[in-house]
Amino acid sequence: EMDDGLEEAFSRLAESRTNP
Amino acid sequence: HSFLWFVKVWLPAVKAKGLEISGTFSRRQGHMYMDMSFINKALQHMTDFAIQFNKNSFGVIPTTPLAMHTPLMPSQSIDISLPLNTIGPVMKMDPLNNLQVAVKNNIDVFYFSTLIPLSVFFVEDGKMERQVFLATWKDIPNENELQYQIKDCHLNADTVSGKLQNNNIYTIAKRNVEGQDMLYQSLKLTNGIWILAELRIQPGNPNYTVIAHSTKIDQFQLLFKNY
Repeated sequence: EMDDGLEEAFSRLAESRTNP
Repeated sequence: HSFLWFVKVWLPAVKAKGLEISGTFSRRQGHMYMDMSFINKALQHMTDFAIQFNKNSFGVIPTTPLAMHTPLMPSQSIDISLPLNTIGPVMKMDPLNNLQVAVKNNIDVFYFSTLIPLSVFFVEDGKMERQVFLATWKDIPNENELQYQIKDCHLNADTVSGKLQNNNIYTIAKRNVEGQDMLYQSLKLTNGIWILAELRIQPGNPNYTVIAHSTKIDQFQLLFKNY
Protein backbone atom coordinates (compact mmCIF):
# COMPACT_ATOMS: atom_id res chain seq x y z
CA GLU A 1 0.00 0.00 0.00
CA MET A 2 2.87 2.31 0.92
CA ASP A 3 4.56 1.51 -2.40
CA ASP A 4 1.35 2.40 -4.25
CA GLY A 5 1.56 5.78 -2.56
CA LEU A 6 5.12 6.24 -3.80
CA GLU A 7 4.14 5.23 -7.33
CA GLU A 8 1.42 7.82 -7.28
CA ALA A 9 3.73 10.46 -5.83
CA PHE A 10 6.14 9.99 -8.74
CA SER A 11 3.26 10.25 -11.21
CA ARG A 12 2.16 13.49 -9.58
CA LEU A 13 5.73 14.82 -9.67
CA ALA A 14 6.10 14.02 -13.38
CA GLU A 15 2.74 15.60 -14.21
CA SER A 16 3.44 18.72 -12.17
CA ARG A 17 6.75 19.12 -14.01
CA THR A 18 5.14 18.77 -17.43
CA ASN A 19 2.18 21.01 -16.66
CA PRO A 20 3.31 23.33 -13.90
CA HIS B 1 30.90 -1.39 -18.76
CA SER B 2 31.55 2.06 -17.46
CA PHE B 3 32.53 4.79 -19.87
CA LEU B 4 36.22 5.06 -20.75
CA TRP B 5 37.57 8.57 -21.18
CA PHE B 6 40.08 9.41 -23.89
CA VAL B 7 43.77 9.08 -23.10
CA LYS B 8 45.58 12.43 -23.18
CA VAL B 9 49.21 13.46 -23.12
CA TRP B 10 49.57 15.05 -19.70
CA LEU B 11 53.30 15.71 -19.74
CA PRO B 12 54.98 16.07 -23.16
CA ALA B 13 58.56 14.84 -23.41
CA VAL B 14 59.83 18.28 -24.46
CA LYS B 15 58.69 19.70 -21.13
CA ALA B 16 60.09 16.91 -18.97
CA LYS B 17 63.60 16.19 -20.24
CA GLY B 18 62.41 13.23 -22.26
CA LEU B 19 59.76 11.78 -19.95
CA GLU B 20 56.31 11.59 -21.52
CA ILE B 21 53.26 10.75 -19.46
CA SER B 22 49.84 10.15 -20.98
CA GLY B 23 46.81 8.85 -19.18
CA THR B 24 43.18 8.82 -18.18
CA PHE B 25 41.05 8.14 -15.11
CA SER B 26 38.72 5.22 -14.58
CA ARG B 27 36.47 3.62 -12.00
CA ARG B 28 36.46 -0.18 -11.84
CA GLN B 29 34.75 -2.41 -9.25
CA GLY B 30 34.25 0.51 -6.91
CA HIS B 31 37.83 1.77 -7.10
CA MET B 32 39.35 4.80 -8.79
CA TYR B 33 42.46 4.55 -10.92
CA MET B 34 44.84 6.86 -12.74
CA ASP B 35 45.81 4.79 -15.79
CA MET B 36 49.10 6.07 -17.17
CA SER B 37 51.80 5.30 -19.70
CA PHE B 38 55.34 6.46 -18.99
CA ILE B 39 57.62 6.69 -22.04
CA ASN B 40 61.34 7.39 -21.86
CA LYS B 41 62.23 9.56 -24.87
CA ALA B 42 65.58 10.59 -23.42
CA LEU B 43 68.96 9.05 -24.17
CA GLN B 44 69.59 8.02 -20.58
CA HIS B 45 67.75 5.57 -18.34
CA MET B 46 65.27 6.81 -15.75
CA THR B 47 64.91 5.57 -12.16
CA ASP B 48 63.63 6.67 -8.74
CA PHE B 49 60.11 7.56 -9.88
CA ALA B 50 57.63 9.04 -7.41
CA ILE B 51 54.32 10.85 -7.74
CA GLN B 52 52.55 13.37 -5.54
CA PHE B 53 49.28 15.29 -5.84
CA ASN B 54 48.56 18.81 -4.67
CA LYS B 55 45.52 19.23 -2.39
CA ASN B 56 42.34 19.09 -4.46
CA SER B 57 38.55 19.47 -4.23
CA PHE B 58 37.80 15.78 -3.73
CA GLY B 59 40.75 14.83 -1.50
CA VAL B 60 42.21 12.53 -4.14
CA ILE B 61 45.52 10.88 -3.21
CA PRO B 62 47.34 7.80 -4.51
CA THR B 63 46.59 4.68 -2.45
CA THR B 64 50.05 3.23 -3.13
CA PRO B 65 53.40 4.63 -4.31
CA LEU B 66 54.23 4.33 -8.01
CA ALA B 67 55.09 0.69 -8.69
CA MET B 68 58.16 1.15 -10.92
CA HIS B 69 60.87 -1.10 -9.59
CA THR B 70 63.13 -1.36 -12.62
CA PRO B 71 64.79 1.47 -14.58
CA LEU B 72 62.96 2.78 -17.62
CA MET B 73 65.41 2.42 -20.47
CA PRO B 74 65.54 4.79 -23.50
CA SER B 75 62.58 4.16 -25.87
CA GLN B 76 60.93 1.93 -23.26
CA SER B 77 57.38 2.48 -22.00
CA ILE B 78 55.46 1.14 -19.06
CA ASP B 79 51.74 1.13 -18.26
CA ILE B 80 50.77 1.85 -14.70
CA SER B 81 47.37 1.78 -13.04
CA LEU B 82 47.72 3.86 -9.92
CA PRO B 83 44.93 3.16 -7.39
CA LEU B 84 43.43 6.32 -5.90
CA ASN B 85 41.25 7.15 -2.91
CA THR B 86 39.57 10.28 -1.60
CA ILE B 87 40.79 10.44 2.01
CA GLY B 88 43.41 13.13 1.36
CA PRO B 89 43.33 16.82 2.32
CA VAL B 90 40.64 18.88 0.58
CA MET B 91 41.15 22.28 -1.03
CA LYS B 92 38.64 23.75 -3.45
CA MET B 93 40.14 24.04 -6.93
CA ASP B 94 39.03 26.04 -9.94
CA PRO B 95 37.82 24.24 -11.96
CA LEU B 96 36.52 21.92 -9.28
CA ASN B 97 37.96 18.77 -10.85
CA ASN B 98 41.47 20.16 -11.40
CA LEU B 99 44.34 17.98 -10.20
CA GLN B 100 47.94 19.22 -9.95
CA VAL B 101 50.52 16.47 -10.12
CA ALA B 102 54.25 16.34 -9.42
CA VAL B 103 56.34 13.48 -10.81
CA LYS B 104 59.99 12.99 -9.99
CA ASN B 105 62.69 10.73 -11.37
CA ASN B 106 66.48 10.63 -11.19
CA ILE B 107 66.69 13.58 -13.61
CA ASP B 108 64.33 16.20 -12.17
CA VAL B 109 60.87 17.00 -10.80
CA PHE B 110 58.09 17.76 -13.29
CA TYR B 111 54.64 19.22 -12.87
CA PHE B 112 51.40 18.97 -14.80
CA SER B 113 47.73 19.50 -14.17
CA THR B 114 44.77 17.59 -15.49
CA LEU B 115 41.00 17.42 -15.06
CA ILE B 116 39.43 14.40 -13.39
CA PRO B 117 36.12 13.38 -15.01
CA LEU B 118 33.35 13.77 -12.44
CA SER B 119 32.02 10.26 -13.20
CA VAL B 120 35.06 8.77 -11.47
CA PHE B 121 33.56 10.11 -8.23
CA PHE B 122 30.09 8.55 -8.71
CA VAL B 123 29.84 5.88 -6.03
CA GLU B 124 28.15 2.50 -6.42
CA ASP B 125 25.57 3.14 -3.66
CA GLY B 126 24.16 6.22 -5.35
CA LYS B 127 20.65 4.83 -5.70
CA MET B 128 18.51 6.91 -3.38
CA GLU B 129 15.51 5.36 -1.58
CA ARG B 130 12.39 6.37 -3.49
CA GLN B 131 10.72 7.96 -0.48
CA VAL B 132 13.89 9.90 0.37
CA PHE B 133 14.17 10.98 -3.27
CA LEU B 134 10.67 12.50 -3.26
CA ALA B 135 11.24 14.27 0.05
CA THR B 136 14.67 15.57 -1.05
CA TRP B 137 13.32 16.77 -4.39
CA LYS B 138 10.60 18.77 -2.61
CA ASP B 139 13.09 20.30 -0.19
CA ILE B 140 15.27 21.69 -2.98
CA PRO B 141 13.94 24.96 -4.39
CA ASN B 142 13.48 25.24 -8.17
CA GLU B 143 16.16 27.95 -8.24
CA ASN B 144 18.64 25.15 -7.60
CA GLU B 145 17.92 23.64 -10.96
CA LEU B 146 19.93 23.80 -14.11
CA GLN B 147 18.91 22.53 -17.50
CA TYR B 148 21.06 21.14 -20.27
CA GLN B 149 20.39 19.82 -23.78
CA ILE B 150 22.00 16.56 -24.83
CA LYS B 151 22.14 16.75 -28.60
CA ASP B 152 21.72 14.06 -31.20
CA CYS B 153 21.06 11.01 -29.02
CA HIS B 154 19.18 8.07 -30.53
CA LEU B 155 18.61 5.67 -27.65
CA ASN B 156 15.39 4.74 -25.92
CA ALA B 157 14.79 5.45 -22.24
CA ASP B 158 15.64 1.92 -21.07
CA THR B 159 18.94 1.80 -22.96
CA VAL B 160 19.83 5.21 -21.56
CA SER B 161 19.00 4.01 -18.03
CA GLY B 162 21.19 0.95 -18.46
CA LYS B 163 24.14 2.93 -19.78
CA LEU B 164 23.88 5.48 -17.00
CA GLN B 165 23.51 2.77 -14.36
CA ASN B 166 26.81 1.23 -15.52
CA ASN B 167 28.28 4.61 -14.54
CA ASN B 168 26.49 4.77 -11.17
CA ILE B 169 23.70 7.12 -12.24
CA TYR B 170 20.56 5.33 -11.09
CA THR B 171 17.02 5.63 -12.38
CA ILE B 172 14.64 5.74 -9.42
CA ALA B 173 11.40 6.08 -11.37
CA LYS B 174 10.21 6.46 -14.93
CA ARG B 175 6.97 8.09 -15.97
CA ASN B 176 5.45 8.83 -19.34
CA VAL B 177 3.51 12.07 -19.49
CA GLU B 178 1.91 13.13 -22.76
CA GLY B 179 4.26 10.83 -24.70
CA GLN B 180 7.40 12.16 -23.02
CA ASP B 181 9.54 9.84 -20.86
CA MET B 182 10.57 11.40 -17.58
CA LEU B 183 13.36 9.61 -15.76
CA TYR B 184 14.08 10.48 -12.12
CA GLN B 185 17.68 9.74 -11.30
CA SER B 186 20.14 9.99 -8.44
CA LEU B 187 23.86 9.80 -7.97
CA LYS B 188 26.19 10.26 -5.04
CA LEU B 189 29.72 11.65 -5.12
CA THR B 190 32.59 10.28 -3.02
CA ASN B 191 32.27 13.35 -0.75
CA GLY B 192 28.69 12.34 0.14
CA ILE B 193 26.96 14.95 -2.04
CA TRP B 194 23.77 13.72 -3.67
CA ILE B 195 22.60 15.00 -7.05
CA LEU B 196 19.08 14.42 -8.28
CA ALA B 197 18.19 14.70 -11.92
CA GLU B 198 15.28 14.55 -14.30
CA LEU B 199 15.95 13.30 -17.81
CA ARG B 200 13.35 14.05 -20.47
CA ILE B 201 13.15 12.04 -23.66
CA GLN B 202 10.54 12.81 -26.30
CA PRO B 203 9.79 10.27 -29.00
CA GLY B 204 11.31 11.35 -32.32
CA ASN B 205 13.36 14.11 -30.73
CA PRO B 206 17.11 13.33 -30.65
CA ASN B 207 17.71 16.18 -28.20
CA TYR B 208 17.22 15.17 -24.58
CA THR B 209 16.88 17.51 -21.66
CA VAL B 210 18.58 16.81 -18.36
CA ILE B 211 17.64 18.93 -15.38
CA ALA B 212 19.89 18.69 -12.34
CA HIS B 213 18.30 19.37 -8.98
CA SER B 214 20.70 19.70 -6.04
CA THR B 215 21.81 22.03 -3.28
CA LYS B 216 25.35 21.85 -4.71
CA ILE B 217 24.93 23.60 -8.03
CA ASP B 218 28.65 24.27 -8.56
CA GLN B 219 29.08 20.71 -9.88
CA PHE B 220 26.32 20.85 -12.48
CA GLN B 221 28.39 21.79 -15.52
CA LEU B 222 30.78 18.91 -14.86
CA LEU B 223 27.83 16.60 -14.38
CA PHE B 224 26.28 17.53 -17.71
CA LYS B 225 29.53 16.74 -19.51
CA ASN B 226 29.33 13.25 -18.02
CA TYR B 227 25.74 12.77 -19.15
